[in-house]
Amino acid sequence: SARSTSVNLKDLSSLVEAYKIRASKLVELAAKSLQTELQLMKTKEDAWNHCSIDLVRASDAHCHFVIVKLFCSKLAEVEDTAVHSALYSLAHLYALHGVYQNTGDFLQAGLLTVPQLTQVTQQLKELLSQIRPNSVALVDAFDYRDEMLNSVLGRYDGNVYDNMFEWARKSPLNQTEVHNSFYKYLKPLQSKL
Amino acid sequence: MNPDLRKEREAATFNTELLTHILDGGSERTRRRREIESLVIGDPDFCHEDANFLSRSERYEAAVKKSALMIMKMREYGISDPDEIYYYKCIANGSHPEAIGLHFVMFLPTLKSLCTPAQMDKWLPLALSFQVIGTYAQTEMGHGTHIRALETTATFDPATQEFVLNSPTVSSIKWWPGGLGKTSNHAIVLAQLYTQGQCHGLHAFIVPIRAMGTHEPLPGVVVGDIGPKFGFDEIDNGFLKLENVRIPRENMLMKYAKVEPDGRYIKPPSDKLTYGTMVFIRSMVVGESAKAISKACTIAIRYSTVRRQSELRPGEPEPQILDYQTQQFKLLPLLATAYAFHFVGQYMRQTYLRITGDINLGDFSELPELHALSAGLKAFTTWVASAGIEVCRMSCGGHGYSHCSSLPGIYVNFTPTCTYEGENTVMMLQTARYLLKSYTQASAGQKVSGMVSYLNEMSQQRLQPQQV
Repeated sequence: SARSTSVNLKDLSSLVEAYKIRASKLVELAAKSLQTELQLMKTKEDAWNHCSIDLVRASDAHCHFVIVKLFCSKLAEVEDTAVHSALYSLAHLYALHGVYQNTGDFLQAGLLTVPQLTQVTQQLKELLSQIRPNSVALVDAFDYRDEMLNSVLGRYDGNVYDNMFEWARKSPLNQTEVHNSFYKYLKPLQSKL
Repeated sequence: MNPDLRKEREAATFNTELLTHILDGGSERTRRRREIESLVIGDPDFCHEDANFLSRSERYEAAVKKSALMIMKMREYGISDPDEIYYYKCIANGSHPEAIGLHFVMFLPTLKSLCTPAQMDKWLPLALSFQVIGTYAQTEMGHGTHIRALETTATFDPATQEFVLNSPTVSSIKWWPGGLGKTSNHAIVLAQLYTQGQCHGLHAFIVPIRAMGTHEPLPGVVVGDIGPKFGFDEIDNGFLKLENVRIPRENMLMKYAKVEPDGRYIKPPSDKLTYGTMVFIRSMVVGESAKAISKACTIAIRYSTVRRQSELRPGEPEPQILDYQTQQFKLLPLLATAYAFHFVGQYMRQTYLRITGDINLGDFSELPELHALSAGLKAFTTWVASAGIEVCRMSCGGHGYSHCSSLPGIYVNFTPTCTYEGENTVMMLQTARYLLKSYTQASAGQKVSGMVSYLNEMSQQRLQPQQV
């Protein structure tokens, strides 16, 4: 029913539209699959089971569309230009990465052409380079205190190795220089062999 | 401060603080969150041994102690707003679950949504003063998401005005509810209601399981802990076998469905109302997915700027591992996902509150969409977040395997969301049922609304074409 269309990979609103069409196509495909199964004289329940992979795929595409759409809608509320730009790149990356992971769906829906597949990867790489300088600031913005993360690797001050050594020293196995199991099992073993 | 991290922060192109305000929902909320977090961080009572070095029993005990402390402290500080309680608990618990979490996230909300005003008057004060510590017992050893197959029975006896509860088979033993094993003295039990010889499907009952003074199990109640799990060491997930346990008629939650003293059954306006608490949890889990994946990203991205490894160009110093394109390809899409899920979590929460507000006013029209959307988004986000945390862990090389990274803990405590409150594939199929129903309506020319409204446009889909 749809005209031949293709998505503009550099345009976020075009990507949102593509997700929408992908979702409707997959819902339609699942409905047709169910219809076909029903025509094979199966019970409704059996027909449902026989197309449940299509059904899950349709739900997945629907949820993916909802998420992309809501992320993009959120951008409209962001007034600060620099923050908007950082979030826009993230939303673009999120949408494009989903296309990269589900190329089959977008090709099947006629939203993507084979020559565009290279452009998807190219565009992804550009976005990675664009976001890379802001990546620490973007995680800092979540504002997790060290006490909440409780992670030596993820410390705000980045002093990882000193603290990793400190942490290891607290291990109960380090409470004695020689563990009791040495006297109980290893020493007798050594004396017997 | 590690010089690499400092350099990264200095090079950022935007003001981090402004973005934090957006994530929190405003600068005032950021201020208040930080104020509440400081209450915990500055409190010596919350300085405790690293849970990673404790046994399961010790971890459970420490978690119960912390839960009790949290409740006392929040009362002391006058923290009663749900968002503020959430902030307080998040910082106090870190990435560990709360020992009596089910009391707050399932028991109390179920009371609030399914009790009559008279029942509310009786049970809420008891629950809020922790005389009653409750949990929510739905899942059975042999039955999960398909709740119509649950076997526990509640048979009304008009002679005594009591329900008699039974676990008729081994597979009907309640299995998994958090806090059921040792902590709770009451449980909301989901059981098949029988009255006047007929089964009327699943209904919720408040069942006392332990004596309120001694905490000893009551007669006919066999209750205990189900043993160690993949994670959730702080929680006593329990089993419950009911052997002719009698409870008064008033212990059936009767806001919607009712059993009259003569045994007559009055139907609820919607069958789905009994499972409202599950919808609440599913809606909130979307935000939790964002939280888990954003924590994992924070750890992996900070570490990836501190860690230097191998060489890009011969003879030059080891680069930060985040400068490798492969590392960026692992982590940055997950960072974008964390933001996406955060905003979807905010939306889901607002939508839940709006639609339940309408339900309380008697408008059930949007209940099916809420069910479908919360089920699908719960499944989608938890699957992605679970897999994403694991990617973050492996992005940290060998150190990600150590509990000191916190990544194993985040993973094992988050991944149960893929199976609890509705196994994810089943959730996706529930969403599909709604989608197909909407598709059928739209195909027949009826307008569908909400998030499925795009199905109205099926015959006129078009994108702006571009040259390829």
